[in-house]
Amino acid sequence: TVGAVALDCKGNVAYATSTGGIVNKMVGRVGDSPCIGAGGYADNNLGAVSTTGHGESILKVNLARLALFHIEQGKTVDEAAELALNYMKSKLKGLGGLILVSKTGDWVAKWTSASMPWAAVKNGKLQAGIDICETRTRDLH
Amino acid sequence: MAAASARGSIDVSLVVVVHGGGASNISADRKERVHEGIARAATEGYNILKAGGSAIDAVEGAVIVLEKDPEFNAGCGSVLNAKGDVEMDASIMDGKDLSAGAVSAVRCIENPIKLARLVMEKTPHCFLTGHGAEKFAADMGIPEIPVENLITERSKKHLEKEKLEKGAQRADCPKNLG
Repeated sequence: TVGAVALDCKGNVAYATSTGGIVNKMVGRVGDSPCIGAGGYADNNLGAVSTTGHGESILKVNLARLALFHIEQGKTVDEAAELALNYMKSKLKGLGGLILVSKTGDWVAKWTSASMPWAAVKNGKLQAGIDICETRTRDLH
Repeated sequence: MAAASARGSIDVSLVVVVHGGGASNISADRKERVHEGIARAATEGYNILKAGGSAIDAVEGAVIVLEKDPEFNAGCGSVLNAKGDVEMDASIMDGKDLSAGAVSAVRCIENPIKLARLVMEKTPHCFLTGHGAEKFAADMGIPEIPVENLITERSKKHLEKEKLEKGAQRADCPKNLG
């Protein structure tokens, strides 16, 4: 799975999520990527999310909209991502990850899988990583 | 349960975040290529925003970069199903008016995310699947490509290994990663 979230100069947010899947999957098996609310969600009043991981688990907990519910309750982006991923793990033993940008420009990349390639650009600064506690930073200007 | 995370600051400005999928362990030789690909996608999205593009333009542009990159399992490099075929899914959503578009089980096109956006902008629907989605792609002038263009040596090896180790797809497949 691959995905992106963005906040533009007019304060609009959006997400996009594509494909992924399970090797040797049944013909016709569809995971979370195309399912709005699970593979991703975007609402200017809340923020935008794109998810990845075990598709059937993400579908069952509606992972993207679940993370934004926590934002709605006033949680930080970090707390919202952690609560949503932990719920999926505790309820279904499903692992995965998500990226989230809030309407105020906060962002987070969080995962419970072994790793998740991520990258973020804000104020012209590019940050990127794959494993826990490993972030590379570069100035785009 | 500790989960890894990276976080940004709190002032409003242009922001793009991308991910390349939850992974088990990425081998050292691939790590550099994955790093380059993910950074390129985020930079592409940010450049679109800086040029005055919308958030929906930025997320589509960033995902197109990753769908074209064989290191990521979307578009070129997608996983193979039990028949050794590629079926792709994608969705996109604009937070401004909650408009959304999605496609599933589409084959033989380069960028499913482009088709998802066309569903959002050119139809009254949110979701097209299978043959209907493929007919819509043709109607929208999206070129059909040979499925071989989407299959990589790595995805073929993964399928062979999976079939060897685990036999036919079981219903109780391990609940871990997509």
